Amino acid sequence: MKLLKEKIQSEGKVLSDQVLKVDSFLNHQIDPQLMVEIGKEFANRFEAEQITKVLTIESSGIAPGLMAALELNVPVVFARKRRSLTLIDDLLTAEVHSFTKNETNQISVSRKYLRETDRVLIIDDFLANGQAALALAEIVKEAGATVSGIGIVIEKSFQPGGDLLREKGFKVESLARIASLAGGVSFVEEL
Amino acid sequence: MKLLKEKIQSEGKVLSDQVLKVDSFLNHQIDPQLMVEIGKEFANRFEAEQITKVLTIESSGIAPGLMAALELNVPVVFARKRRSLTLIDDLLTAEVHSFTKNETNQISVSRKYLRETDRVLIIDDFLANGQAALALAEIVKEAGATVSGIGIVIEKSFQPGGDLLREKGFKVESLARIASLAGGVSFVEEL
Ligand SMILES: Nc1nc2c(ncn2[C@@H]2O[C@H](COP(=O)(O)OP(=O)(O)O)[C@@H](OP(=O)(O)OP(=O)(O)O)[C@H]2O)c(=O)[nH]1
Ligand SMILES: Nc1nc2c(ncn2[C@@H]2O[C@H](COP(=O)(O)OP(=O)(O)O)[C@@H](OP(=O)(O)OP(=O)(O)O)[C@H]2O)c(=O)[nH]1
Repeated sequence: MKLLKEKIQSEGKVLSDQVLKVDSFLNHQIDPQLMVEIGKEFANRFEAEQITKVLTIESSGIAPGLMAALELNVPVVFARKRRSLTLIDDLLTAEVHSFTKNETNQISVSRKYLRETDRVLIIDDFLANGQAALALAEIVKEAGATVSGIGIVIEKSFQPGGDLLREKGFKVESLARIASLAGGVSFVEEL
Repeated sequence: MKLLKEKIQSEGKVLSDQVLKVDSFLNHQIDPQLMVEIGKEFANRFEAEQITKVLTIESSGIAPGLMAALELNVPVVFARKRRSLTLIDDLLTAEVHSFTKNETNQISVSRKYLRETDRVLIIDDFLANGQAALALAEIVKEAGATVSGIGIVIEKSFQPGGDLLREKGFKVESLARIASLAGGVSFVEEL
């Protein structure tokens, strides 16, 4: 997605060979117009999938997930990383492993919001090790629903998440794919 | 806001005299079209304020904050309750006191995203004790910026937050004001 790549080049900050900071438009400050375009791009890439629901995870997944859902005219659900005041029902849960922190955390979605008939588009901001996306897919499966696809804003293709998800047969669409952060941002060659 | 009140009546669940559950359209599953209307309503109520930025707090503030920002054509920033991978800069912080948990937590916003010239619209999903809104206002003040207003989706008017903020002179606009949850949802009489 050209506009996104331009934003990354002009506003992104490479913090290390492993980490790209995009706090000015995605992870802390959010550019609403860019989110509209991101939502439209996701909707275009998955328009043949008859999506009935978008599933994402707090917090940075909410903005892109909401805009994709708006464009697809379906509800969006965000998985919780921590119990909230009203997250008390029939919970579907899955573990997310963090390689950097070497710890595992549980995420939850209320069963009420995923039916067996749902065709779910999973959305997240970054794809690195793929653990969050895998956990969301596990929750969809636990609900008896279908993962119709996985939409990622920024994929770090030099990390294993992308291969991991594609090898499992998921349709993964990333709006920007970063081949390397060493010496600056270089994108994967797109045909 | 009529549409919101109807959603609350048809889908809201009164959990106790103190707590209203709206997980089906605001706090866990989100209704994107409702969020569009909420964004438009906030923009209408604050159109005279020359807003330059929307400030909210993760997680439930993001959707309404984003839609208000989209309608006002300004960026939205969400305060973090916990450190994130890239939230490392020059941080503005404030304490949020929780009455139910009897504890205080720190929230953070990077100084980069609030300039002295900013006219800030604070947005949040619920207004109960007002501590989160106060903390966001404190952060705006610390940045040397102006709080142009506070937009709330659901105010529980039987709790002190609304009075607290209005007594301090803030322009508070709540899209639904709940007078009581005892025996069901009753709204404040709107003229
Ligand atoms: N900005 C940025 N973030 C990255 C990058 N790589 C991974 N992340 C984010 O870091 C968090 C993952 O960290 P860990 O759970 O510790 O996982 P990991 O070490 O196995 O990658 C996720 O944030 P999250 O759960 O999405 O947090 P939130 O922003 O939603 O609160 C993920 O999106 C990167 O290059 N740049
Ligand atoms: N659904 C619902 N939520 C309520 C109600 N009253 C307060 N809350 C939410 O509960 C959380 C506040 O809890 P505490 O920090 O413990 O504060 P308090 O006891 O002083 O009210 C906030 O969630 P938050 O920080 O906004 O969490 P998040 O949803 O953004 O993750 C607030 O929005 C209510 O009647 N219904």
